[in-house]
Amino acid sequence: LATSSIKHNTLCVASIVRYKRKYVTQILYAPL
Amino acid sequence: SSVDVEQELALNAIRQVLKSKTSYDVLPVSFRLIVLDTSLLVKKALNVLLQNSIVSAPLWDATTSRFAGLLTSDDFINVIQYCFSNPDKFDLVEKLQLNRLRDIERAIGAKPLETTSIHPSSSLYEACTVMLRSKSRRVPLIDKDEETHREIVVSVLTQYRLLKFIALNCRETHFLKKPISELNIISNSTVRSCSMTTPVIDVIQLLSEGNISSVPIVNENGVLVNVYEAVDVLGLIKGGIYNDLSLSVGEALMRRSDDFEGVYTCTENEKLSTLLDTIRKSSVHRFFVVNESGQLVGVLSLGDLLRYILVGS
Amino acid sequence: EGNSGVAILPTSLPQLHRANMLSSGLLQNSNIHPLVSKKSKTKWHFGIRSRSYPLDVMGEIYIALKNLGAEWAKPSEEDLWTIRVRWKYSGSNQIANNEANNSQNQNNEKIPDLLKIVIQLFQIETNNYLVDFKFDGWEDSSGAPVTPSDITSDEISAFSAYPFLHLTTRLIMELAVNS
Repeated sequence: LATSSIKHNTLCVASIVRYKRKYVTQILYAPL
Repeated sequence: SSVDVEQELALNAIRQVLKSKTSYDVLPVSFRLIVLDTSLLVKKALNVLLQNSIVSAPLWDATTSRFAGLLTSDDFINVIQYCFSNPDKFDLVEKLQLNRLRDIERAIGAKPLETTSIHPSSSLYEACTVMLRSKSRRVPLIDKDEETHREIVVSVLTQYRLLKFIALNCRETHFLKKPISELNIISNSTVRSCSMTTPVIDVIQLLSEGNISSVPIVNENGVLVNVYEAVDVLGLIKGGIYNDLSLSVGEALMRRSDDFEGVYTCTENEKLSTLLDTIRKSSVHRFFVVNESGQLVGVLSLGDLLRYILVGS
Repeated sequence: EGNSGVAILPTSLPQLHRANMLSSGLLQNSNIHPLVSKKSKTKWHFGIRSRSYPLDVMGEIYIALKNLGAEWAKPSEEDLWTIRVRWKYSGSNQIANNEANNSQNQNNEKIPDLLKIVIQLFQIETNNYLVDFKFDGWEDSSGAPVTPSDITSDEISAFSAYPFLHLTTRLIMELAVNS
């Protein structure tokens, strides 16, 4: 799990996922 | 003529490529996808879009563990129109969550944004046809988790990405040499324009009613001087100046950040080969067709280009 | 290529537009400033960092997990700094209800509802610790096996990270609120 500092009361987490033969960095923004 | 024959042969070759390649093939080997939880506030989501220099993002509803459509500039246009028709409800916008945007859409009677999606392994040709039908001019690629059957938003294809893929991978584009004036693809009779002093709220109404993504700004001689784009609305809301809608469109454009690349123009003699080459090199949103004196003749959107490549004039 | 007529409209460039607006006297509202174009690049970290005393960190994590209704395996004596978590994922019930009441989808497959996460505390340097979160697969509350036997985890090519990302945001929020 990758995280970035909480800004504007918004959380941002990410995970690098393989999709078939490619790599997607899924980044999710959610409210704190 | 040989130019006609070459054009037809090139179009057929490009269509074959679109039928033989999948949307998965367009994806870079490594890329990021920004997704917004539907419980986020609209104004926070706006910060995320601007901070990441993007104008749209897929939504994720954690309560149902499903993809919940796309956030696009149309949603922000709906919010501005809602504020304009409900002046007493400004504080509501401050607390508006993404999962309430459909209510706003209904409240102003806007046409809902369909969230047609396609599977990443479907053909590019299918992606083009779905995209040309969609109001949002982009199409999410959705797959299912093999273990849990939950939806995965793999990416979102846009018209620009598709045209850029064609420009980068189909050398047949060099043979598209007929002038665009002969292709019957320029929208000229229906182009709505405005002047620099038109109130920005009137321009936003034009965007919404006409389901268009830009309104050209012309001077008293009909010369094109600038363009107000749907994505400019994000800057308007960010500045909180959406409540001061007496603003002229010229003043609203003062919000544009310095990294805006500018409005692309061309003449009626332009060929698709040079337009696609421009798309290959720069992030073009559309082409405005002007005559020798710079007067507006019409507009050529990326959708018009894509539609011509897919089905001809 | 012949000469291309494609051009960028000079008056549409932001700096020129602002100059024209100022010189033409069309500007009534003078306090409109351009959006900042320099975006601070997102700085990423692995997991979450902490300078608290290690045992306090572990205690806070257990309290947060308990508040969120998660369960965990009893840690072994030799590895106090790893927590194996199992979390009933509410989203799955919703999917089950959407697709069929008895949490089976059309092709009669189980929809696993227990998401597993491994939380581990690492020491980066003196008084500087890192809490790492790793996805550890799915289980089904009925105990039925989940991963289709014919697919090894290497071959899985379509995996949804969202439930994992969602639950870690819940846990991070709980930790942030508690602390």
